[in-house]
Amino acid sequence: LQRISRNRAAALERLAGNQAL
Amino acid sequence: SKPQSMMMGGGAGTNMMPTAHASMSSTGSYSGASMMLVNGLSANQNQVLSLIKSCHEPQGISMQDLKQKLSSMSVTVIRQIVDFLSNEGHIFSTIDEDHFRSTDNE
Repeated sequence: LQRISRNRAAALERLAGNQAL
Repeated sequence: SKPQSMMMGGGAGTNMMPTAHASMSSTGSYSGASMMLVNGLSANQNQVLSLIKSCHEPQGISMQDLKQKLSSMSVTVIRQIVDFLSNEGHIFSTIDEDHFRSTDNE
């Protein structure tokens, strides 16, 4: 579960970063 | 003993013209169709993403499920699309590198 939440947070960061671009 | 060509040319009533049946099947599709992007994603990418979104299990959808549901796509293509979507942040891997969930459900 920790891995899932960690990966999810990282993906959301990537998504936000890409949308900001 | 006449030259052969004389014979051919002189043959009356012999229709030597081949009748060509041109079957013009217009499929109406054009190669550019696959390059249309919907909110930045190609049709294939959107298809894979919607399948991943449709799975609400905690560990997400497996590579096996994707392969079964996308029988028209090869494993390498699916893997490339999954890598791209993961890089974009639309999906993330869950219990291992073969299970994925979408970031925007739940």
